[in-house]
Amino acid sequence: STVVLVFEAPLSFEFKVGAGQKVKVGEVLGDVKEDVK
Amino acid sequence: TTNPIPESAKDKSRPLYQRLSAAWKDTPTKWYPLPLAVGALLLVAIDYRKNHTGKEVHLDEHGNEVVKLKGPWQVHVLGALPLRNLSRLWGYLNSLELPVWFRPFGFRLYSYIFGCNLDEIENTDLTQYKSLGDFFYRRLKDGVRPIADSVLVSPADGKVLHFGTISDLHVEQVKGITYSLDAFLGVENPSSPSSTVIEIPKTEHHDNKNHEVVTDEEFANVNGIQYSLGNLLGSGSTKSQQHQPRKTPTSTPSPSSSGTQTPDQTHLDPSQSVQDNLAHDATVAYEMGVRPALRRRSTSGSDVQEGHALNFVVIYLAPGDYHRFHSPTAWIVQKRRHFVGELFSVSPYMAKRLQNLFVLNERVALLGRWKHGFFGMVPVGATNVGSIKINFDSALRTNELHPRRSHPPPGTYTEATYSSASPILGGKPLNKGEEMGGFCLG
Repeated sequence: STVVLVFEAPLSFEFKVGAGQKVKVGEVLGDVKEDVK
Repeated sequence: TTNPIPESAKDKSRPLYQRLSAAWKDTPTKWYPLPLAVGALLLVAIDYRKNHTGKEVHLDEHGNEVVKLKGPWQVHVLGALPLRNLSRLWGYLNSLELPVWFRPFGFRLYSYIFGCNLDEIENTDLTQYKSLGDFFYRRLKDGVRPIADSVLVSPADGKVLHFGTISDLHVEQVKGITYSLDAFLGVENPSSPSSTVIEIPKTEHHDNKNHEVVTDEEFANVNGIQYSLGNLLGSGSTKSQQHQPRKTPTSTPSPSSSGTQTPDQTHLDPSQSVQDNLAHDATVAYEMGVRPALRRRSTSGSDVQEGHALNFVVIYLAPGDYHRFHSPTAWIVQKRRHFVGELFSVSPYMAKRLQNLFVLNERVALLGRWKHGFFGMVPVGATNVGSIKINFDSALRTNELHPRRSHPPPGTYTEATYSSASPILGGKPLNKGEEMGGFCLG
């Protein structure tokens, strides 16, 4: 079984995982870099 | 032509190339009309080529999208197998009640083979799991899956197969193989089926203990929640809607004697359920920055805002993994599209060989919005796990028995909306980490 996520995000969004990496529920997949003003 | 060969071309003393050149120059060209049958055959051949080697997804006579099976011969052999029936048989066999004495040994052996961590499961008494299917759909203890503080977290235990940015509305299945996003999520057109409104009882917001804790914590920390609620409701003062935080359960609900946990509703106060639910909706909306206007935007991935991009990530759940999935972010699910397709294996082996794998397989596309725009989550079934459950959608039926001839073609879907879950938000609000459903054997 597979779960696919498709989502819109700002260009500053970055995945924090690598292909083939094992993940568990609640672990970081990605985050949006906040602009530092 | 049938003209006689010119004399210059017949001269054997001349080199061959000169004779050929002379024949070419001296032979006059005469045009004849082709017989009608030849022209018709040519048109048939062109049409056949267009239909069979052109688009991977096309519309049938009823306007339904049909996806072609493409891949090496092994794929076509698999496609000829009655995978859905095999999946149902597999599910039936795994639902058979096992002898109590065998359960601990059998489940330990399964865990050893597939790498399950028995320390994490909620009910550690293995005799309480009646069947392998029951064990497969096990719950985990509270707290063993902490939710990270990032904007997007993993919805499931598994392996990240692929991720990236979507370009030209095509998603990369593996390197070099793509499939159409429209075919994957479905597109609305005049021939699309009308949506069914799914009635979601308000109390279903409270069926998850983790969710309860998160909501209460958020509520306690966000001072402006009544103000947000007032704005969303369009009312001025919300003094009459002062929220009293619900009592959180003081102890972990104990499993029932059957080994399956029943929803803990002992903490619910009927007089507070409506306002608590409104507060919950508002909490999610507040976190997401949702405005009513957002609801008017279509739930498709094609209208991306400027400065944004569409991204995707694929997580593969191996047989031993925890098979429930959770909300990867705070979002609102507005609709679901159930695609009745095939049930190919979705293992990395197949993903590399079968084009359109995720478009061909049975799946439930949950579409909605999060703080950054469109958000979609699609659990895709497979041969051994053909049944997909969504906790808040009891009307959903997956891996149903369809006679081969009446089987809907891949690409067709039935649609339901969750607007009844929260009229304020136009969908079912979910907190990050909240359990949403899962995959069952068969």
